[in-house]
Amino acid sequence: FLSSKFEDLFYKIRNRGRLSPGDLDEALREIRLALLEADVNFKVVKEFIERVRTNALGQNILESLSPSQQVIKIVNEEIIKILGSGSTDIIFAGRPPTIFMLAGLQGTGKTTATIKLANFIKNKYSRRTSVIAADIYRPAASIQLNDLAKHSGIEVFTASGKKPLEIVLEGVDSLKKGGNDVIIIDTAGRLQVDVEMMQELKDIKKHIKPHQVYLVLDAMTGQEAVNIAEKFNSEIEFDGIILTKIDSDTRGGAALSINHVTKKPIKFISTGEKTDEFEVFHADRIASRILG
Amino acid sequence: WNKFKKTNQDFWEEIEEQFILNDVSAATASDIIEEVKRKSLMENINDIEIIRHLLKEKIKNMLTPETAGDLKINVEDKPVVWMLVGVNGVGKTSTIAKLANYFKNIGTSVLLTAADTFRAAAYEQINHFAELLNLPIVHHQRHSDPGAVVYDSIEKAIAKNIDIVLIDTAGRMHTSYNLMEELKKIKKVINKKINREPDEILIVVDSTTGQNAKAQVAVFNEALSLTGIILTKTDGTSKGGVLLTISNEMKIPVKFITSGEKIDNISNFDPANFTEMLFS
Ligand SMILES: Nc1nc2c(ncn2[C@@H]2O[C@H](COP(=O)(O)OP(=O)(O)OP(=O)(O)O)[C@@H](O)[C@H]2O)c(=O)[nH]1
Ligand SMILES: Nc1nc2c(ncn2[C@@H]2O[C@H](COP(=O)(O)OP(=O)(O)OP(=O)(O)O)[C@@H](O)[C@H]2O)c(=O)[nH]1
Ligand SMILES: [Mg+2]
Ligand SMILES: [Mg+2]
Repeated sequence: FLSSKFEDLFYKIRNRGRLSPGDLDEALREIRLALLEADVNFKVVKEFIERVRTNALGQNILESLSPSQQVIKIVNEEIIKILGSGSTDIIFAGRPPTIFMLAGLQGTGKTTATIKLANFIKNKYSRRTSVIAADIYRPAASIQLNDLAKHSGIEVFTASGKKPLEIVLEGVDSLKKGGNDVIIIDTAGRLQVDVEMMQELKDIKKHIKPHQVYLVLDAMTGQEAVNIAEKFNSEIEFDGIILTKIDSDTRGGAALSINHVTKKPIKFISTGEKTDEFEVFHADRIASRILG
Repeated sequence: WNKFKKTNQDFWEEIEEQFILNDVSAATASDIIEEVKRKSLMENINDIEIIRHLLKEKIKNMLTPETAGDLKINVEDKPVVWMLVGVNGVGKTSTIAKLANYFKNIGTSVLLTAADTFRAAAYEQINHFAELLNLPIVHHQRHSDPGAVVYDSIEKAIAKNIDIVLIDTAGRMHTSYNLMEELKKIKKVINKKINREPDEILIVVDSTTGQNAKAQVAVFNEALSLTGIILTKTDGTSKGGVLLTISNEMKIPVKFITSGEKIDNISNFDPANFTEMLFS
């Protein structure tokens, strides 16, 4: 919708010939509103618009015969540059097992993503994958993971009556002995400001030393996405992000904000409830959504 | 607030920034600011405290079409039927448990309905609460028709003279035509069985959600005619400012707020409290 709004704006200008600085300001205002509506963080938008302005003037946009196309092109390139700056490769451990840990706020899709990631790795890399149910708080959490795991032929480790750290230590030991190449740990949802719960995550990371920690983030997250990601990053440092519920019509601006601020790559996106609705992240797909 | 002894452009920009950072849409933020700005110019108001008061009053008015979780149950109309809907992972099942606990504590008889027949361990999750609270629950086996579960549940409530039926539904995206049709079908089952519309159709909205909440509420409302909104996870750092736009434009009342994972972390929506949170 941004492009069509732009077309109206610049159609008027095109007939006048060249773009005035005032016209550029108006165009940037439109872009700013579109990005905010897309849930891109306020402060990220501010920096972003300034960069686009500098870029546009640097490319002599005021002399251009097709300023609208040029500005949109610059905005699109800048977004892709931010989103695409990381690698989406999975980094496996030198010696198995490779241990992944998934973390994030309540309800973002961690348990579902645990199975999706396991399934993806199993199919694409032909490695024997397994999962650990380390959420002892949510009612029926281990049943949920067990159910999903059985359905996909993935080995699952659960243990009742134990603390999450004990479960993970025991689970890694048992699954490793069972010949699994990959172990993925599903953790309970938690607030980034819950000191005790964040400490639990830190303890697991400290004792288990997972090779990859992924933040599981809901694509419809609003302005707080930056604070959430920064806090998780400063507490447990994650290696990548899994962006979920892309199948809603959310513009997904949280992705841009988080990439820009944490510099961590989005590795995967979840596009639905089914186990196979999971794919490697592609910057250009998400970039076109953000712009609307 | 204290660094602006007199209002000026910087002051208004700072207000706009605070609103937007709280997920109030840019358009709604500018509407609120323009209105208060105009009023303060016309009445020559320069006192920060008065401006602040005007902003809060404006916001409270936007939030109060006719709100407040009105929890009195009309015993003439037994069973009262409430249905909870919303996108995936927002807190529907947890909130049903909290409502059940509330009603049980005030002496209202409750029947739980496990109408999420799709998701893994959906029944086990809600049944945990049914057992914890010692409440009856109706469920069918996984993948059976949710409409059939609802039909059986209301039938049982009528037979057992139960005051209120609480229906938990599967999470679904408003973008899924088929799943929205399924919800409409469930509503029709209820309408036919109790000869009136469900007493409450409440959409559960997650505080961390940004502008997409508008589309969620609009589409669910179009399909079902919502009677209210429940805002969850207010114990997190997100403020749910998108509710301002939703409340103002769609006139759907916010009825409850949940603020944590314990069973008693639910309260009536209080516009004054919500407004204070937006400004802190
Ligand atoms: N539409 C859609 N639903 C999803 C997606 N990913 C997960 N879900 C659904 O979102 C809901 C929550 O998923 P879970 O995997 O239980 O989320 P979680 O993060 O483990 O939740 P907690 O453990 O309670 O913090 C479920 O209904 C999932 O089926 C997605 O990409 N699209
Ligand atoms: N911190 C916090 N967590 C909450 C709140 N309400 C729900 N949760 C958590 O959010 C997660 C999802 O809750 P559910 O009740 O399963 O959500 P749902 O809408 O039924 O999910 P689906 O049925 O999968 O669509 C769980 O981990 C809950 O404990 C709340 O008010 N605060
Ligand atoms: Mg989970
Ligand atoms: Mg549920």
